[in-house]
Amino acid sequence: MARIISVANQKGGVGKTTTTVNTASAIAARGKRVLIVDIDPQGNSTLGLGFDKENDDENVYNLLISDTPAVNVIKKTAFENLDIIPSNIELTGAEVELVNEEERETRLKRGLEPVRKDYDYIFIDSPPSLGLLTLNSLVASDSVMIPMQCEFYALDGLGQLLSTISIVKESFNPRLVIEGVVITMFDGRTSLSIQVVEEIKKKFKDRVYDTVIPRNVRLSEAPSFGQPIDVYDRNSKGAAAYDRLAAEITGIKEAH
Amino acid sequence: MARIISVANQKGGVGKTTTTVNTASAIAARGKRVLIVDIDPQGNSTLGLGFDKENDDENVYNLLISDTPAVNVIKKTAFENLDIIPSNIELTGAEVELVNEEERETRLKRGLEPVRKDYDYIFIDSPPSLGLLTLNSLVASDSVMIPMQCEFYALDGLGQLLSTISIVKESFNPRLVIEGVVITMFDGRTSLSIQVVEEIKKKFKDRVYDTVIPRNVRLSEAPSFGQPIDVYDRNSKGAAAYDRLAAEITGIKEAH
Ligand SMILES: Nc1ncnc2c1ncn2[C@@H]1O[C@H](COP(=O)(O)OP(=O)(O)OP(=O)(O)O)[C@@H](O)[C@H]1O
Ligand SMILES: Nc1ncnc2c1ncn2[C@@H]1O[C@H](COP(=O)(O)OP(=O)(O)OP(=O)(O)O)[C@@H](O)[C@H]1O
Ligand SMILES: [Mg+2]
Ligand SMILES: [Mg+2]
Repeated sequence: MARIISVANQKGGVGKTTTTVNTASAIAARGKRVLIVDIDPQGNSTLGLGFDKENDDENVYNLLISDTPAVNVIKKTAFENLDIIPSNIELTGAEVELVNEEERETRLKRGLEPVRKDYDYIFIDSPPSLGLLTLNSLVASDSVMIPMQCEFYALDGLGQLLSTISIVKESFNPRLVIEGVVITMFDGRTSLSIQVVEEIKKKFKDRVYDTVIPRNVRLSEAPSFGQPIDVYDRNSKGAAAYDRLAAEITGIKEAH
Repeated sequence: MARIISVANQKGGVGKTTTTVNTASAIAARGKRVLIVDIDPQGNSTLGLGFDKENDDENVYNLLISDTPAVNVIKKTAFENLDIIPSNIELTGAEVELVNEEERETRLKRGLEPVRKDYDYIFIDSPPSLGLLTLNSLVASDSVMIPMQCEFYALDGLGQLLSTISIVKESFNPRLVIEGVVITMFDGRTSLSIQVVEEIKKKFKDRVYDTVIPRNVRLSEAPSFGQPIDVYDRNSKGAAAYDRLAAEITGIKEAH
């Protein structure tokens, strides 16, 4: 049975997509079967793994709105053990369409139920908001991974995110816990980065991953080739960091 | 009569708030009367100018949902010639509440009409999405300023943004034009930055501002003091860049 993990933070640009794609890839390289669900209308995880989000194939929109079975929307990626339910431009309208639907918060949860047994991990890349798409992601998940930039605005947004998580836990999904906070784009040369990390560790204590992801330009180059970092540049600082994170999450030290 | 400018881009973390706060402040320092409207539920412009977004005062939510007059929600900031209509945490629910309302796209436009004569510029800081809040911002505006990070995912998102702008122009607001693209967080040492800038200039030609905003840590420190960059550190590279941008927009070379 898969562990379902939401990668969520309503603050924009904190590394949700980069963390989803590269953590999933490093775990798949350890022989685990991994599925990524891209529920962000921007479709960056879809694009970052080499897919076109404007094609006519069925995708996460069909799963959410027309109850298409998950097996019909899952695509194999070019990378072993890694599948994806891609996003699509139609998803932009989904939030408005879902508002008046029955059971609007549990559509993704019900859609993923039949395929949980086929995977070890399912990661859901969420959009930068706390609307119905992110709610669907949180309701469907066992835990939440929170990517965090070392910036003042990102720190301020944590309060709203934590209160949304506890509302979802109370009303829809009692099993939801925080998987951990991943510090991203860390630049040790700035005192701001160091101050924010201290604040995060004070607030989250042992729920902050030991692995810190440094700022590394290779991570932002890889998506333009449609590849995760461990394929694009295995020797980069970015690849090493996401490899350590995968080891921390799975307990499996090395990729096969 | 104020020029109303939306600062919009659904890609998260590209510098919408940083550009709104610092451009508005540099224009106010040239003796122009400026209003910022913070329509992002995150409330980062509100926070970045020293306000608390959890207080009970009336705010942009009341303007949108209960037709409270703008004069009742406008607050003076600590900075001369610069006012704000602050955001509030209640705004998170506004998108869902607006869906079934009459004239849901034109609420901000009608709300700002009575105060247009009191300002020279009105900047609207938008959330990282293309939902009803951003639509309200585009419908209310004369033009759109697009902050752009020099990154692959940000470049990919431009297509969706441009098609949303043309849909709004056709259906709601025929006067809407692109004010310009502002290149943000530019780091000349990476070839990715240089490649993306070339792509943007090819696509937008003369609608890209000459002023390029460099990556500068002082810009991300200023919000924690509730100050725009020209107050926090007037001698920084970030302050100089936003000062040049304000000169480019207004044609007024120097702050008073
Ligand atoms: N550690 C890093 N070092 C350098 N660049 C990074 C790093 N992590 C992410 N980036 C780049 O920063 C930008 C923002 O990251 P990303 O798109 O993953 O964030 P996000 O939270 O998914 O954004 P959104 O809120 O729009 O969904 C991207 O262009 C990405 O390539
Ligand atoms: N030129 C710059 N140099 C360094 N840091 C910057 C610069 N511009 C913005 N930042 C920082 O980068 C982060 C993202 O910027 P900002 O919050 O303004 O983007 P945004 O588009 O408003 O994000 P969101 O999509 O969440 O609304 C912030 O922490 C900000 O302080
Ligand atoms: Mg993303
Ligand atoms: Mg912002």
